[in-house]
Amino acid sequence: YTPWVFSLLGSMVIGLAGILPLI
Amino acid sequence: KFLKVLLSFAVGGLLGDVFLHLLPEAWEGEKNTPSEHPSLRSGLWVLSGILIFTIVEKIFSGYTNADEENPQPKCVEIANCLLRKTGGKIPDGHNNSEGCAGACDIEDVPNGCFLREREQKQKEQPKKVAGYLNLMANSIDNFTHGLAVAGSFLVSFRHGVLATFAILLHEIPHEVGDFAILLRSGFSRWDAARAQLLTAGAGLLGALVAIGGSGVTSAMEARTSWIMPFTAGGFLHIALVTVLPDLLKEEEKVESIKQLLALIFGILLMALMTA
Repeated sequence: YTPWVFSLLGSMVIGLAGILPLI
Repeated sequence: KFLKVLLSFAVGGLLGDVFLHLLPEAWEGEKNTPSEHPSLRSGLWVLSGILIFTIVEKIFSGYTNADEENPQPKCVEIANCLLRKTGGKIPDGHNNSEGCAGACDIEDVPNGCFLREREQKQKEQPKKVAGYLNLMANSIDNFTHGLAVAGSFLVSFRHGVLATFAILLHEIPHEVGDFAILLRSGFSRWDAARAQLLTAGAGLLGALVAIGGSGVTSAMEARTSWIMPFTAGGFLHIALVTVLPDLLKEEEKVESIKQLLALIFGILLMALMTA
């Protein structure tokens, strides 16, 4: 289990919520 | 309505996480330092988390409110300008469906088009600033989310997934609002999307800082670091200051009961997971 990989993935998923209105 | 029920669940989950798991474990990790007051260090980190989130929100909420108080022209005014520019005819593809949703009473509008356009140009400058400030605030907000997500993943995988889900639920309406503010500040759709992706980069930076700042590689060691109590403070702010006040505005009884049940379900689920 590598926390930093999931941390970056999680942060990216949250960040991508910012472009949801485009959809 | 469904999103509000999900948000209630997120509030319950966050509160359950803070009071049933994060704080007890943070305090437990401090038992090894008998010289200090047992919970002083954690308590200060919790308060730091709450205060930093509060200060950031306080600093930037003024600019956001200023933008909201500066409304766009009403759809009847837009329709009026469109009629003036096209000599009384509405061009194809620019009928009521764009921005007006068929609600404009075009025939009753007096001709005030040029005056209205001049007013708009005067208002344009402060609105641009509001857009950029909102971007900055959103970047800092995302940075703290990155901190919280990485902190939770450092504690355990389960915490990380739960924190990501809870923050994501909270972020969707927030980000949609930010996107709207950018559009109102003169950004095009794609410019706004690019700017939003930049703020997402701040979230990644926050995650990297949390991982680097923890100074540890194993999850067990991370339990005693500053991240857990700081994250608890951040969660308390998101749950009680940012989300809960919106839920309290609900006036429909049935919806309020649904939201309360979702909140309790969130707490119970966290209690079950802790047990």
